[in-house]
Amino acid sequence: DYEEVTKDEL
Amino acid sequence: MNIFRLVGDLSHLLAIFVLLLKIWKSRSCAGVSGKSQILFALVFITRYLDLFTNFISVYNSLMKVIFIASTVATVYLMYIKFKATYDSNHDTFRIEFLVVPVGGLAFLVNHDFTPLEILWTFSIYLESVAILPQLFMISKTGEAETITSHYLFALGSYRALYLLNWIYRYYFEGYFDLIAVVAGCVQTILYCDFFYLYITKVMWGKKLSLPA
Repeated sequence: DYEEVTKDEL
Repeated sequence: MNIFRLVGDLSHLLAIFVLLLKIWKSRSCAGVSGKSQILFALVFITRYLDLFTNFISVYNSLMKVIFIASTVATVYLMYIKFKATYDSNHDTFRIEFLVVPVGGLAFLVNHDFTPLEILWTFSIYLESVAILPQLFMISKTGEAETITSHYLFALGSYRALYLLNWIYRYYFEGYFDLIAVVAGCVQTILYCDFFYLYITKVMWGKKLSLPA
């Protein structure tokens, strides 16, 4: 499933 | 972090404060679409829900707080403090025609069917079309104040710079988010017409007026 990519963008 | 994203964020910050200052100094929100500002407030609120749960960096948290606070302040100035100067006759874009389809799309096309992820996806899709009421209003009035066109130029540039940031991150970090990239392309394309007018007119000291 979707690997949790940290959302580090605004 | 890379230069494209940093300049993009600063351009975004500049846009928000140029608008806020324009309204505050002139004590008028003539020519500004309150509906777009409401959509931007919704974009930030639905995107930054992880503000307290997911600490990335001081920069990230600080910018999120500033974006939410300044956009809410702008909506407050437009609809409460300087309500008398709000041009509701020209700000007539039906934002439900944006929010409902975008909400449906966020349910159908997303990376992960979880509340936070769907809200983030909703926010990304909504941001790509949030400027439409403002562009629609300018097309109705046929012109825009110079300061408002500077606001739009900075706002449009921010997402164009993000596109460069995503190219950079793809090649150097292997990072790629299709949803953000596609929405970012749509968002930037919507400004192309304005960019053309801005560069051919405002840059030469002329007023931004659409061909009648």
